[in-house]
Amino acid sequence: ACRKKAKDEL
Amino acid sequence: MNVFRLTGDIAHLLAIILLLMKIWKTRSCAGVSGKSQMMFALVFTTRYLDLITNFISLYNTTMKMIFIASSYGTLYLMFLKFRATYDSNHDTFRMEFLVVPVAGLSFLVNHDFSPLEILWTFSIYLESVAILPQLFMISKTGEAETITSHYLFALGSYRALYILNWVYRFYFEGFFDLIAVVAGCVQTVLYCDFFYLYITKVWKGKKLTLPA
Repeated sequence: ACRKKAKDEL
Repeated sequence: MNVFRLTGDIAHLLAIILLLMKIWKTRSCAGVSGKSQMMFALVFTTRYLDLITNFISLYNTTMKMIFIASSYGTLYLMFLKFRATYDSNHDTFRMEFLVVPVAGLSFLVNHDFSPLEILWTFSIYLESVAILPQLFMISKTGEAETITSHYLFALGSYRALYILNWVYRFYFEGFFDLIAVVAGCVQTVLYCDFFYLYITKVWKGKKLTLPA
């Protein structure tokens, strides 16, 4: 879940 | 953004700058694994394809562009400008032993079976092992220049700091990404032996050499 938030990491 | 992620990103940026400075100042890429650098360029290329599809922040976009550009800049210095100094005899790790299994795994274990997501997963897995040719090279030559060891320390610290960031995000944002966390832990573990040598040798003013 919540996978999309990782896209804000580098 | 929390303090761990910010310091992690700064450590990552510092590592890249240290490597470029080492090559530029000494006019030599001796002791640097071209294979690790090729894989890092592949890591950034496959991970940051979302630069085109979605915008997160100016910080995010800027850093991604810096990472992509610097990774290709490093390749340019290693394989074109200072090609004569590239220590290919000692850079003998077989990249296909990493890239092929990692590609297979990213097809099997991912969050979503879509092209961008598989490429993101591939980049996360590949990053976790991309340093192996570099570490292998050091174990073959038995030593590393001090600036190269500073580079490796900064590069290793970055993912260790990201682990603290993930712990923080789990508690305070309810965010958890199993793929990133497991790969990040693997990546950090690979550096442990190096960290030990770095702290016990380089911090005491000695050159990084391996015990015979």
